[in-house]
Amino acid sequence: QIILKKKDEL
Amino acid sequence: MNIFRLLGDMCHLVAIIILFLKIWRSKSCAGISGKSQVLFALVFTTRYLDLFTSFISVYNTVMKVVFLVLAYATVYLIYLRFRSTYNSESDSFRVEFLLVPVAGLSFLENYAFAPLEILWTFSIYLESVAILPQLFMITKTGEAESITTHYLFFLGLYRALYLANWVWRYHTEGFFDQIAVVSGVVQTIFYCDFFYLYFTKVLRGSGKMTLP
Repeated sequence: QIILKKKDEL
Repeated sequence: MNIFRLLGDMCHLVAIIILFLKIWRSKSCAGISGKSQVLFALVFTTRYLDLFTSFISVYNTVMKVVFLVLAYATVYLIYLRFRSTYNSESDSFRVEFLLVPVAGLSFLENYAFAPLEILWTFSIYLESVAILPQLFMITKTGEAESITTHYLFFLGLYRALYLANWVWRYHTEGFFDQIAVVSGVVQTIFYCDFFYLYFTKVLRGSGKMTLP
């Protein structure tokens, strides 16, 4: 299971 | 947040505002590719669906909303309000040649096979090529108004600053987003030829940029 990072860039 | 990222976002915002004000004030979208603007609206829409799922910061949310509103407002000006000034014959790039491969690639190469992830990946890939109809239009007509070239300059600068941001983030936080970085490099390359013309023609001369 890949834990995805929150995408903080626009 | 680092200085490159902040400056990059500001250049992106400035580019979008320049384009919107140019069309609004001149009441004309001559020389502007409506297709590129529709693609950018699609990019923001598919990328910022996470507005509904995750909160990152007030800055992040506000910028996303502003980008979305300005993108749709620009599309509205081109296709509805000032439709009579739109050069549809010159805006003849076949967007399906971008959309189909980009959609296919986002299904094949993503971080997770989930709807929001695929749409995010689609938006990243699409952004890297969304400016092509505009660049194609300039090549086809052989000229661009200086204000249009300023728009492209800020858009290209935004991309270049994001590259610097990724180098910075890689060294300071070990952050590396492969999909975004590879697409970002590809996207920045598309602006290189334009940058060359911008510095040699627009800034040195005056008025329109004409191609040799």
